[in-house]
Amino acid sequence: SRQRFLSAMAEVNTYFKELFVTLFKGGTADVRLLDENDPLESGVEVLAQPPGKKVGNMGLLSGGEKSLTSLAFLFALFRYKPTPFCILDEVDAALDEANLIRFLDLMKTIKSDTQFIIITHNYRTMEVADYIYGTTMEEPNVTRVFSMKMEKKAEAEPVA
Amino acid sequence: SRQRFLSAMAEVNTYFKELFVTLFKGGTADVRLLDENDPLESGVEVLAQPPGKKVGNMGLLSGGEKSLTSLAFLFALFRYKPTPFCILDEVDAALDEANLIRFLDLMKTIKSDTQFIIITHNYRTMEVADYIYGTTMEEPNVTRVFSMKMEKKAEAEPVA
Amino acid sequence: MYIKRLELQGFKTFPERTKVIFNPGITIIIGPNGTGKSNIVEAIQWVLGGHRQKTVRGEKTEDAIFNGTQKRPSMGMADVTLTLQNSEEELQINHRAFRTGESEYRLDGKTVRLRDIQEELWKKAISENKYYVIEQGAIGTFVTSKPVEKRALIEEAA
Amino acid sequence: MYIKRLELQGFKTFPERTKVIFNPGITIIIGPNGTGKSNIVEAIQWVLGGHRQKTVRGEKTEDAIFNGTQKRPSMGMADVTLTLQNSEEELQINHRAFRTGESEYRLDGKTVRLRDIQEELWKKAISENKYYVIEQGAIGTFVTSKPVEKRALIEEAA
Ligand SMILES: Nc1ncnc2c1ncn2[C@@H]1O[C@H](COP(=O)(O)OP(=O)(O)OP(=O)(O)O)[C@@H](O)[C@H]1O
Ligand SMILES: Nc1ncnc2c1ncn2[C@@H]1O[C@H](COP(=O)(O)OP(=O)(O)OP(=O)(O)O)[C@@H](O)[C@H]1O
Ligand SMILES: [Mg+2]
Ligand SMILES: [Mg+2]
Repeated sequence: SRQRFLSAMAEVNTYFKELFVTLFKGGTADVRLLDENDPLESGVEVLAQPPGKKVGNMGLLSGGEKSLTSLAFLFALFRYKPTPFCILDEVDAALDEANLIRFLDLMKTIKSDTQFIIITHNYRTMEVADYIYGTTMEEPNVTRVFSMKMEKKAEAEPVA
Repeated sequence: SRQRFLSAMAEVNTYFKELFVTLFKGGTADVRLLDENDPLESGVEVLAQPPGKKVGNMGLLSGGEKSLTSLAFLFALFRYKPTPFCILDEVDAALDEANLIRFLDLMKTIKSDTQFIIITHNYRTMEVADYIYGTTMEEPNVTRVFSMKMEKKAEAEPVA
Repeated sequence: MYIKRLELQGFKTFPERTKVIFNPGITIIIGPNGTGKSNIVEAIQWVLGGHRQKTVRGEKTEDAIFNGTQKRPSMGMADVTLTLQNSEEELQINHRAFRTGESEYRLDGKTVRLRDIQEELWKKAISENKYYVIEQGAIGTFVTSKPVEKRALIEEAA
Repeated sequence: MYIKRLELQGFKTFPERTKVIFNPGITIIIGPNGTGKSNIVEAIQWVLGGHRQKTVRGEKTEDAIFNGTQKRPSMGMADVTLTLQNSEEELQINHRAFRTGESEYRLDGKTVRLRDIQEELWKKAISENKYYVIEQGAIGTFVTSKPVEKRALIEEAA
């Protein structure tokens, strides 16, 4: 199944390059085998160059650049092999406002294929919700989940 | 120096308990030696119980609870041995609004002893600033630092 | 296939029977620190066989079961049911675990092995490797993760 | 003792001579992702002898020196000066490093060893262990860090 893996690599790489440019508004990215001669065992390396930068070592990327690169890679995997649902727990914590909006716009383009369940503290992210749930602990350490009506549907009372 | 270490432990513990209660509005906390019989070599364990919870394993705390507990411990060290300056890089990323405000209020009470340099993406944190700097890259990968006048002083134009 | 319903009882901070209905599209979960948002994500991973990455958040069976508060005793069992739905059918996956360490899985009411559930999910393009779940804090570690781990993600999707 | 001024040239994303004035009180630094905020923190740690925790952000000398862009060549040296001030005196600490691997420290213009700087700082209650710097992402890892690391923090303060 060496053939299958190589074709997966090639396809994921195409999508990764595309999505990286969408999220970073430019730059280049690449997924490649560490050892071309040993496709069955070799590890995989992900390279990312934000626009105008010459990043030798991926560890030097900033916190937000690392998050955004990882999200581009994740969505490239989904484009290669769509997954029915995706759960993201505070992936927006390190993103600035502009990068967050680009990420949310990208997510909206794939929500028809993939169901998203997203945990966030960020007001901007809440705005793209179709449904919102809140968690609270009226009794200590006991979670109560309640659904919130979206403000944009005019009435804003939380449903008990 | 064994005596010195033990008295440091005792004092840090007192402050940690106090600051933990301030930040969590209750609960209990403790700093203790793993092995009481070997004070010169033993590791130190930090225990935290947010209000109404029975946390056996510190790994089960939530992301925000871990951040807040760490900040209580850090400020307990500062109270024991004041440090002239403190640099915090996006420590507020996991905090919800209420915990963030309590942390910022605590920081304001010690800013007369300790200089703070804080990196954040959070508007609430920006509000407590005495001075604000912005970073930008007009030329790719070249940082320019500019000072921003605080809005509360009426004029909001960034200083070149 | 989408997540239609999650029912939990005795799992982490859910001593009471709790039911959460989901829909296609984007569902956002918000709430103060420590109120159980990540525990909901963990419940979904748990009923599908557990975490992808070994996390510090407690890997022992008893860490999944409600361990009590000052007002409530700890419980002896955690019980989570996940209902998945697509245009033709509905799948109900259940996982129960006891403080004694025993645990059982059910698929549409029938006791099965975890392996059987994962094979059934595989047919619906739901991977066992769970690359579709990004745990809290994990998004910043992918870029500097080991090349063999990055390879595993592509192999899983291939 | 407070940080009065930071001057950098050739360090990370600062090819041009850059001067940042600080004051007592709270200074906030904001800006888009990747524009050099954490690099400012790293410059302060670097001039005082380097990181406390071994981080992935490049530990080799050349990782600290501006490595060029499409328009500018890489530079051969990184030069950072930190000015500390209290009511009686001013301390100027300088660290220079070259791509060849050589590096030197100066205290008020005189070439010294790093050890000498750390002893001078110690007298002003500025610890070598730098527990006063919390790097990006580090706040979430303290609680589950090893007991021996937690002990080191208290020993440092003692
Ligand atoms: N087995 C268990 N029994 C009871 N409580 C538990 C159990 N496991 C975890 N908890 C509690 O769950 C809480 C953590 O919840 P969770 O991580 O879901 O919070 P969260 O809403 O994600 O918060 P944050 O916004 O800070 O990430 C902790 O306070 C912990 O004590
Ligand atoms: N030696 C170097 N030469 C040139 N550029 C470098 C060097 N080391 C790091 N960089 C660049 O610095 C950038 C990271 O900057 P930094 O981490 O300070 O960003 P930040 O403002 O903290 O962003 P975030 O908000 O995402 O945390 C990366 O894009 C990296 O390529
Ligand atoms: Mg959480
Ligand atoms: Mg940063």
